Amino acid sequence: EPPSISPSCASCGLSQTDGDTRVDVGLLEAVKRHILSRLQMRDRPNITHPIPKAAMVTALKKLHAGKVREDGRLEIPNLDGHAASMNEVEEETSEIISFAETDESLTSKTSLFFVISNEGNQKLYVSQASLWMYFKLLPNVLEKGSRRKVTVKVYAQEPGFGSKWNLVEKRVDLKRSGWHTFPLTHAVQMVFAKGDRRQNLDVRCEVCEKLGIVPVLVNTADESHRPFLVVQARAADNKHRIRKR
Amino acid sequence: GLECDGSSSLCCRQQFYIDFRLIGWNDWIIAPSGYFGNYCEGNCPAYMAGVPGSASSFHTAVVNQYRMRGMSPGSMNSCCIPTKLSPMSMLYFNDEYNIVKRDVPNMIVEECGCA
Repeated sequence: EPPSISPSCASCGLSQTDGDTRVDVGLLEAVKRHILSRLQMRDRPNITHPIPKAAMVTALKKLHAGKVREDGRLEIPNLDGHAASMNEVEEETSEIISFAETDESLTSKTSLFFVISNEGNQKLYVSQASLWMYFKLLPNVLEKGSRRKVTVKVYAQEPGFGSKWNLVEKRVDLKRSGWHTFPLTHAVQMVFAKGDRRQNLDVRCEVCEKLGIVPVLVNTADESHRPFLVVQARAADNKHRIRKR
Repeated sequence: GLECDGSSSLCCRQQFYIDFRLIGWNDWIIAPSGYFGNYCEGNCPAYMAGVPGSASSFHTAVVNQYRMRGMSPGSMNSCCIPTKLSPMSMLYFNDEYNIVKRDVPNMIVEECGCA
């Protein structure tokens, strides 16, 4: 940036004299390495095909994406609605949002899977995991003001047991199109416990079609309603971590 | 803690802000938009070690005990180090296109002092 645009920018020395540039480029590289090491990454990720913004924005809007403060830090509201400064955060936690994928190996149209990453291959304890799914109500199906209750069954495949699927069942009350969550903590905990990273799911709603209800799965024409999985995790051996000084 | 303003060579905090857009990292870091990579620099003369506001550590205590006994080791200099750090949350894409929010403790240098 030319100095005239951002005169108070501390790192604008980068584009000034040769001597300063040499010093600051070294510093910049050191800071880059510092950030990557704190995120337990060797290199910056290679982003070749970014996630559609619509999908990302919807996922973040639905969660407490927080507010970026003037000093660059992020404020995360607590579940009870009060904003808590990150200064209060002592424990290292992760929140992983994974978007649904599908491939040809999946036989059923209702099947999808998630690849849940784990930087640094650290031992993570999953404290909470939930699937977010959008249910679309087709127009003119319901009379104005009426509602329908349907039972949605989410089958989660156990890692290591090819044919074993665990069921999470939820009664969904639909008045209009909207997002609904399904608890998958136990299923994801099992995936992590087995050292696996892939969660296969199968979503069934037997009467949905008859009632004009469409559970949105992976659909390139409707990216903003792509299902996503939210995993809250923390380092399992946090209490016994040894720091090198 | 002192802020570096060029008027003194004493231990101080130098602010260093990196805008992720300028280094081309905004394609994978969603929030925040930049990082305060502040660092400590400057001299720590003997009288600054162990003064209120500077780092208190086992080493400071040992060196102070030596000084009190008039045995201040000449070669033992104190260091200008971060004395207060704050955490930072980051929201970013990883190689598998997951969005990750990580709360990283001790990420930003808030104050510097001599230890």
